[in-house]
Amino acid sequence: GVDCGADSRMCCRQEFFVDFKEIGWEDWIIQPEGYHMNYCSGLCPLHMAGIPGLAASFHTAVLNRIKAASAAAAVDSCCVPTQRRPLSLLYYDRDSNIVKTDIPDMIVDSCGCT
Amino acid sequence: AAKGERCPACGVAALAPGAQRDALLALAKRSILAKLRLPGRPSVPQPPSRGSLLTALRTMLRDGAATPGMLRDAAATAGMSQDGRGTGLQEYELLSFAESGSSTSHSVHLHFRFSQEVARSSDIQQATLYLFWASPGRGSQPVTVRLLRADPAGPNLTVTGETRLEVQRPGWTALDIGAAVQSLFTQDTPRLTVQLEVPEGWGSPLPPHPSHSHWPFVVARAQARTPHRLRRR
Repeated sequence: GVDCGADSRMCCRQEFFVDFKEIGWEDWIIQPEGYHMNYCSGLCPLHMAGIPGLAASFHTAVLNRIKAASAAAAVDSCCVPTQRRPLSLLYYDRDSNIVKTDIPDMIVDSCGCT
Repeated sequence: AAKGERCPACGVAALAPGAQRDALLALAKRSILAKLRLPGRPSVPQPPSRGSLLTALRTMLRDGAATPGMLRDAAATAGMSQDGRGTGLQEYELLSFAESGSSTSHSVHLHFRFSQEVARSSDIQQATLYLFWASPGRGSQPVTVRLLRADPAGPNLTVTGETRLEVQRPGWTALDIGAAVQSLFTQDTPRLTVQLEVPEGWGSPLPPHPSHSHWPFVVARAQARTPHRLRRR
């Protein structure tokens, strides 16, 4: 996957860190100190569609080749997460119990074109 | 999209940087609360004393009840477990310290509350009650531990478990209460009451007050129920 730079226009991963102290949540979330709410953004023109290794299953790659071949279906594809991991949280619930949970698929590690 | 242009995917005009940041922070809050099934952020908690927290974690570790992850994270020392590639089902570990209830000359009541959000959406995998006997009397002290559950139909309490112990010396006792806690998870207000009964005149074998570092606690592990997936051909 590609991380976005200042003037990236093509599909890439935009880093975005939410500091729990900044949003006033540090009193009930014990760990971690923030959440990497990265997201995918940018263009996926045809020549990037289905490049192997970028969110392309074999079926998608073949389908994109067919689309790319027929100019009539000249549509862009989408910039989506290709790898994600859980967000581990340790927090106080409403009864001041200590709860630890791993929320699946909350952190985007890489992006790619479908 | 660059400033002043429109998003090529959805056509919405690009937000000014400040407005975009505010929108992303609001989205992050909504996303985390939704995944924790919380209607809003909890009010300011009354955290347990640091002594009782660390004592509880050491006791759980000695018994192997806490995964190192919880020990590490709750001790607020290391980073979070970044490599968790879980089963895809959300798992919870809960640590709940007792609230003092009513007491008489020969019995003490303790209450444990569990969050409705977790109770409604998950099944208990394991739950253990830890009791520390601070000062058993002369010789061995008979103690009856009863697990009570509020009766949805009325003010009574239903006994869901009973254990008779002979306390010989100061130290921890761990009791498996998984079935009792699971039966609570079907209630609107999942609250477990533990009654400790001793012979008349023996006095409570528990530590004297809730801020004591060896105060009773429950540790439980739960797993979200599998989401009902509708398959359509």
